[in-house]
Parts: sequence; C-alpha cells; structure tokens
Amino acid sequence: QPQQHPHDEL
Amino acid sequence: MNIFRLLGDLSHLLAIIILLVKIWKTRSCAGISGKSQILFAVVYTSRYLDLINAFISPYNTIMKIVFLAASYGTIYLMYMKFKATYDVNHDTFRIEFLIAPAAVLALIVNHAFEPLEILWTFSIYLESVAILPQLFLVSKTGEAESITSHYLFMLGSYRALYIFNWIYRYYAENHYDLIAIVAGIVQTVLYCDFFYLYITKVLKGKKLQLPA
Repeated sequence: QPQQHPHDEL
Repeated sequence: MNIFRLLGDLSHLLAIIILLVKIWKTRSCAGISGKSQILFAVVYTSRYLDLINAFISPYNTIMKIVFLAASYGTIYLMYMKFKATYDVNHDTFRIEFLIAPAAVLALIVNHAFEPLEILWTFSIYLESVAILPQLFLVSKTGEAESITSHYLFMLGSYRALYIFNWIYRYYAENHYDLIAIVAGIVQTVLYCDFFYLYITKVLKGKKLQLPA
C-alpha cells in the first residue's frame, strides 16, 4: 500500500 | 528525484527569474500583481520554515533559499524600488479572501495537528490559489505583455509537471500526498484557460489580449 510521503519536495 | 520533478522545479525557477529580470530590465512592474507576489512570499515562508529543523538535500536547501530570496526581492522591487510603476489601481483582489479560507482549511484538513505541519498545509492550500490576483489583474486590464505571459506559462507548467511527478512517485516509490495532489490539481486547473490563450495567441507572436 503506498505511503504518504514526507515533505521532501519544493 | 525524477525528470518531471526536476523539470517542474526548473520551470518554477525560470518563472521567478523571468519576472525578476523583466522588472529589472524594463524598470517597471506594470501588469504584475503585487498581491500575488505577497501571497507567494507567504507561501514560501510558511512552507520553508522546515529549513530550520529538517535537512533533505543540498539541492532542496539551496532551492528553498533561492525561492525565498527571489520572492522577497520581487516584493522589494515592486513596493519600494519601482513602486511608481506598480499598477495599484487594477490590482484590487482582496487577498484576505484567499488567506483566511486557506488557514481555516489547513486547521481542519491536515496530516497532523502540529504547528509546522499546519503551516506546511496552509502553504499548499494558499499556493493553489495564489495566482488568482494576477489572473484577475490580467482580466481587468484585458491584456498581458508577452513576458508576463511567459512568466505565467512557466509557473503553470511547474505545477502541471509536479502532477506527473506525483503519478510517477505513486507507482515507482510507493509514496503519495493527497493534500499536495488535490491542491496541485486545483492550482493547475486555474491555469488551463490561460494555457489555451498562451498556445493559441502568444506562441503565434500575438499579444495576449482578452476578448472585450
């Protein structure tokens, strides 16, 4: 199941 | 990092540079919404507070600092250095009508009820609508200079490319962020009408002029 990703984008 | 995200970041960077260079070279910020620029500064400030407590990569840190600096630089040029050229009479969008709902929504729909997380969420919601004062200004004056159109096109492309990035990450990295995705889609949709005019007019060498 895909996980919520950390805020690693701009 | 994938190609969509890199291209997205680069068009975002290019948009910001186009705007700064345009204002600097023409010594004028006519046709640019200071309200949108204030909203973008609020967006970057509330989102990049994590510069203090989270390190992701040198790329990430440098880009965040560049976006913050460019954003405040643009505001300085518009409200101080070239204030006389600022289109204040047409730039009448009430930004509190965007800031307040974004803040309320961030308090209600978020990943975690923590200060930095709520500020991050607020910045995502606010960014999705931050261009509205600029689009409102263009619709009020009925036209936009080509260079302003290029700026808007690059800014819209950035979020559209991020959508491809999120699709890629969903399948390739098993990661997603529903808040960013939904807000990103809203943000991209707001540019659609403009994209159409850009492709049918500006790319054919005509000025972006709205039908009367």
